[in-house]
Amino acid sequence: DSGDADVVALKNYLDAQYYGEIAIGTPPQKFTVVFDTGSSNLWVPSSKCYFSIACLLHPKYKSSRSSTYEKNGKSAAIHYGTGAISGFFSNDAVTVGDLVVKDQEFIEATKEPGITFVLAKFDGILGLGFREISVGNAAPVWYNMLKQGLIKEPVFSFWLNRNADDEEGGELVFGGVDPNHFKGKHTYVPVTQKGYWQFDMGDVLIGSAPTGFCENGCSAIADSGTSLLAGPTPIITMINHAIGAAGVVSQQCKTVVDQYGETILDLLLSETQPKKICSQIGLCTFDGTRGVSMGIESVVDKENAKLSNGVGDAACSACEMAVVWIQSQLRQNMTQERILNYINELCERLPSPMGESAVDCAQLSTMPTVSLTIGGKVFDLSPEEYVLKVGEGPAAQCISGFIALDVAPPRGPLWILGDVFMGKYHTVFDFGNEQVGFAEAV
Amino acid sequence: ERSDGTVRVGLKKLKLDSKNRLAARVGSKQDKPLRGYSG
Repeated sequence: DSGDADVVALKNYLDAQYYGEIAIGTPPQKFTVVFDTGSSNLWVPSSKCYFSIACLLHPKYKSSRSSTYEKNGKSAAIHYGTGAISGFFSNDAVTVGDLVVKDQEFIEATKEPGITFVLAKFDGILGLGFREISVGNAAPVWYNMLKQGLIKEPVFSFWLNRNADDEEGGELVFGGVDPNHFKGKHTYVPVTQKGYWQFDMGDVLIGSAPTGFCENGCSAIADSGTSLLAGPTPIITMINHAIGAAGVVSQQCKTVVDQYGETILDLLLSETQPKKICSQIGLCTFDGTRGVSMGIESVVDKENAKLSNGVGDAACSACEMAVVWIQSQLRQNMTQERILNYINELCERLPSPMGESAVDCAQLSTMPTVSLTIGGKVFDLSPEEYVLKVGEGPAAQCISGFIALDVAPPRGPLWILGDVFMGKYHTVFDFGNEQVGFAEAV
Repeated sequence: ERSDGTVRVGLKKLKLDSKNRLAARVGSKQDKPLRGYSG
């Protein structure tokens, strides 16, 4: 029931950095899984998986060897960007830590096409999201922990160790929090959309300067199964510019800035409603809340028709981004000339959708702090916290922890706070009170 | 299981190196879907 129209590529599981061990069946069969708050199903490879290379390289669940196995047989498929994991549901006892969850519904994967899971360090995924996004409406493991009275408090919490030299990767605590792994009090925000651990997020600041993009509210998801921090393209572009991340030059963006930059600036100064500006200058239509693509080619588009398909959309998007950027600069009282130069530079820092950006490891000290506002509190990330180092010594490469993800209103704008954020901030998932809490991790 | 009623699961951390980064790039088109959202 996950039609393609409702699917946005979110993550590459090979980037998942934190994983742990569980066991299924009696006697226990061990599997390494990613504990993923961004999904809600448990799946492991099945002994009935014969033709997928991933299955050959990972341990497989053999129901015939388990005395607690119960047949279910309902078919299941979890769809991915270019493939799907499919199989069937089974029920068995699942051991997590010292807890034995009885009669847990899970997916035995019989097909894992593609290369995604072939090279993965883990065998499967244990979803810690809500039942609302569970394929086949299967109860997530934590629902059954609660139902079977296995945990005192209806809470689980993550501590992800950011010290690369430590052997201990982190800790997932069911039933409470480990006071040794955070300092101060948690800032709690209510879950606004059950399914994901989703909450409202306020403005994003770059080097303590507000960007303004989320001042009227954005949504965010706390997702332990994602490595990076994903957010709307206009803000990720501004961050890329501030940290010197290599982006993809967008000619449409430059053309819009060149031809309409001054007009946008003038309209903002004359206090025209920002959401109406792009429709007013003819690059978008106005749907009552925001600009939407006109579906016809403008003069700008025709000039750049060779550059890409769907340039009408591109010009509308570029215009809307330019409005956000110019607004942000006007707030900082920049001169007109400086603003137009800046937004032209931003066009060169446009990130590839869901693509990673390289940064110069030697320039970390010059990069600004990036901060997110959650529950009225500002949560900082320093360059050392948002840049990922790949490899060692002179061969080391640095990757920006920010990637672009665009989700349109009313669901968006949306941020995905993955390990980059959850590494700095100890995270409590309180399903009793349906809230998420963040405190500085130690 | 601790006396405070909590149960702890140790996590391992994957150390990023050029080998698994390459793997990540190869598999980058096989992404996990974000269910319920349209792009």
